[in-house]
Amino acid sequence: SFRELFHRRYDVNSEEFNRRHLYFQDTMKRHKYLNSFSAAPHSAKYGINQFSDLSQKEFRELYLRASTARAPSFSGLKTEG
Amino acid sequence: LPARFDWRDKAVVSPVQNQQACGSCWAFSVVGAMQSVHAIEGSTLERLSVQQVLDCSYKNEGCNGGSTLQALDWLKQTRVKLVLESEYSYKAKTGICHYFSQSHGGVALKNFTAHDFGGQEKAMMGQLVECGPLVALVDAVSWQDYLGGIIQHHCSSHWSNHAVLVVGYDTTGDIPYWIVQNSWGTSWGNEGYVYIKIGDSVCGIADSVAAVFL
Repeated sequence: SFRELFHRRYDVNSEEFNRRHLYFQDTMKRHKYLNSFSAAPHSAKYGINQFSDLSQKEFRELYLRASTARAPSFSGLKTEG
Repeated sequence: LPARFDWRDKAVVSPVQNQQACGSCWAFSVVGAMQSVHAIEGSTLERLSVQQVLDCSYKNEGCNGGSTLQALDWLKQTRVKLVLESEYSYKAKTGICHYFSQSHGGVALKNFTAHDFGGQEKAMMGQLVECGPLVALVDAVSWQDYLGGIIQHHCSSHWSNHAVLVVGYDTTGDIPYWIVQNSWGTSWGNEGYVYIKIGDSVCGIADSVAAVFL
């Protein structure tokens, strides 16, 4: 149902399916840990989405590509005027 | 400051985009801020070209990644006018820079500020209200699994790796939070948005924040 929902084309008999299935299982374990902090009513919830069959490395390499840039500390609001 | 403020209520925030399999978050956040400030100043809200920034901001690496501050610096130094999305559409691939004549219409950046608002998120709220949506860098590692709600844990500050657009905040409930537009499509998070607790620079949301001036 994940493949159907997110339009994945890899075949169940393919090597890619096996790899993605492992990543998916890792993801499920991660959700359990992440949600263990989410008891409060408005807390973030973690679960299956379009990134659930990616390894964490793949996710970082594809989507987390902003370079860190140090900015000077905000020096406070001007009081004049 | 108002207890709740959201630039979307003033119809000056473009719909959520999807960067697809391209590391272009840095370009989406910068262009998103420029679009909004252009609309705040009285123009029609129009989508500007992310692909132009991706292809032409030469110190950055297109789909392989980039820096929001480098992109803003490039826009300021060159006074390049960003053309409409319809004139230079998004391909999710780095391409050759297309040049437009000086007489061609577009939106140019006059200036920008960049600050670390760590420990001063109230001042950041002030800047959001005063200047328009803000470009921010965050640690988004745990966002791979995010479905919705207010992020309060599993996010470090000082380890940013993703660029987003802060469009509002809400302090009326038990947990005050930032309203942040992401560029991973509307099926991710809260219809493309993520909420981050205000205070302690959760996910590094206040560590590197830029405001644009047109």
